[in-house]
Formats: sequence, C-alpha cells, structure tokens
Amino acid sequence: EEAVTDKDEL
Amino acid sequence: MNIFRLTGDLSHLAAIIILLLKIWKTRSCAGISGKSQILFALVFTSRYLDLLTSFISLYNTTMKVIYIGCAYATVYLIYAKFKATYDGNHDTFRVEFLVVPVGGLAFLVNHDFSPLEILWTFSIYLESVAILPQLFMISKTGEAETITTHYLFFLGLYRALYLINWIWRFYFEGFFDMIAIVAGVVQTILYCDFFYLYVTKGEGRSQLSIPT
Repeated sequence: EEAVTDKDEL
Repeated sequence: MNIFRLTGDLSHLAAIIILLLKIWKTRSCAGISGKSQILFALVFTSRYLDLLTSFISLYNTTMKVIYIGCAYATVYLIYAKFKATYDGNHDTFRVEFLVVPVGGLAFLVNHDFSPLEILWTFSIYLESVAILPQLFMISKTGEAETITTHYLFFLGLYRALYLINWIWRFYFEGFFDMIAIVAGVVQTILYCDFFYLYVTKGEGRSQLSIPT
C-alpha cells in the first residue's frame, strides 16, 4: 500500500 | 537525499545525544523540561508507526529507532533515575493546551483520514510546539546552562535545514507537503528569538540569561 505522506523523511 | 536533509537529520541526532549525555554526565536534569521530553517521545511514537508496516531503508529504520529509543531514555532519566534533580516547580506549562488542540487539528486537517496518517499529522503538529514547555521554563528561571543552549540550537537548526530541504525538493523533485511546511515554519519561528540570543550573547558565557 502506497503511503500518502513521505515516510522516508524523519 | 540532499545535503540539507542529511545535515538536518544529523543536527537532530546531535541535539538528542547532547541532551542525553548532559543528563548522564552531570547526573542531573536541572533546567530541562520533562514535559517537552514527554511530548517529543509522543511525537516520535506517533510518527514512526510505519516501522511496523513498511521498510524504507536501513538508514531510515536505524534513525527512527535511535530517535525513539533516545526519547524514552531521556524521559526515563528525568522521571525515574534522576528524578530528585528534576525541577518540576519550574516546569509548569500546561501541555493539555497543546495536545488537545493539536489532536483536534490533526483530525480536521490531514492528507488522508486513516489512523496512521492522522497520527502522523498529529506528530507533525505536536513537534512544532513541543519545545514550548522548555522555552517557558527558561523564561521563568531566566537562564539556561550553555550545554542546554547547544541542545536547543541543534534542535532548532534541524527543522530550519528541513525547510531548505523542502525548497530543494520542490524545485528538483516537485515534492510539496503543505502540512509539513507550515508546521516546519511555525516550529522554526519559535526558535528565532532563541537563535538571536544564542548568537549574540551565548559565546564565551557560561550561562545564557534571557531577559524577562
């Protein structure tokens, strides 16, 4: 499932 | 990942480690707001729940785990191990005035009305104001130890670097997240007064006095 927000950023 | 994002992360890491080491080495958490530290633990917990659902990179997972671990370790040192040195009388900011409105806002303004995204949004909003109990405490006592000011400097610098990272990502990747940007701007503005004092009065002093 594609995340809506950028979970790569901390 | 661009250089601003990386230095932002490292600045954030430096802040967290500086605080943890300061408390550990001096065996004291005097002058540190336990309430701000509980809020930061809450921020990391609600934001990094994706650790349980997806894997992004080794760097990403490692940093998230370190941030969460250090946040809880700091709370433990303040409220358990060095509880006797905790300056609770001066840590009187009413956190419910932050958590309740921020929780409501996260429900109303988010990118997707799902538990994980609402919690992520909540963490972004909460982080932007989580330092207020600490700044309130310093304004109340009128001073902060030098090492505490270094902690605040790196903590403030981190989000400022993220702002530059978002400008970079907008131009080169077309990436744009209004919630993160607005919250990031608010967060950085809260540190501006402190940045000014840190640069103009902080050097060569053992303590930073904040005019009341």
